[in-house]
Amino acid sequence: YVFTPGNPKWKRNSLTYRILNYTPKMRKTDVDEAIRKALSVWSNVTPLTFRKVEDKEADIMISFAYRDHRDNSPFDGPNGQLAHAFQPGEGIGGDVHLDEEEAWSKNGRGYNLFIVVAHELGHSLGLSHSTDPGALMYPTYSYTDPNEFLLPQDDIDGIQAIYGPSNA
Amino acid sequence: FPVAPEGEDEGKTLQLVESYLQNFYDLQRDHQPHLRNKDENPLVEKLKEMQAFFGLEVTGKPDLDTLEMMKKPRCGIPDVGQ
Repeated sequence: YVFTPGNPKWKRNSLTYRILNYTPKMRKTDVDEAIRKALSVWSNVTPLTFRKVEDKEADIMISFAYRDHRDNSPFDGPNGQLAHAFQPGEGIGGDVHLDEEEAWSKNGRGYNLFIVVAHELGHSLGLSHSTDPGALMYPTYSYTDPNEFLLPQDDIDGIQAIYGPSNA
Repeated sequence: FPVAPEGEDEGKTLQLVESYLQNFYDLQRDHQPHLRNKDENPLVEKLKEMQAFFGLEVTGKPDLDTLEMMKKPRCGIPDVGQ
């Protein structure tokens, strides 16, 4: 695992998130569930909690975007770059952007939204890319059935090195 | 059927390699290659860095394994030098 340079981390354990818009390629409830499950990947192994807000500024703002979306990191259309996220911090810090031109899905077709969001949330919480090919924080996409997904040990070690183990 | 002339393939490969290394390995856009001395080739160095990161054979050349890795769908965050 690799920390983001400067070791940024959230100063609070209770964080908020908001889904700013939805892809038409999935049912809204499936998008909600995929993101909720992706957040629980990290909250299950740390003291972090995530509360969904509907209309105000949240710590982690999640949105689908096209090409140039005014953050100096334009998306590139289908395939290639699938998504990106920003390290912990105010404003755009922690936010997750997903390339709307990808074939998002809740299963093995196209790109599984749960897997991609879980990876991007690693960045939102302060992790960089891992060189461990089996890690969730490895840079390239690989599908795992969300129902069988277990956070790999490399990622558990990394996030607990930042926030400590879960209180549960 | 038509086969792309070799030069054109090489051009596309170089473009893929350069943009990948600029996006994810902090390769600076080289606006004055004529000023660089012969032994210095930042692209080779960055290519080696990328090959080491992914556990590929470190050749400094855009071999097949390296190009295959570059074509994989991935996260848009750089691998180094965020």
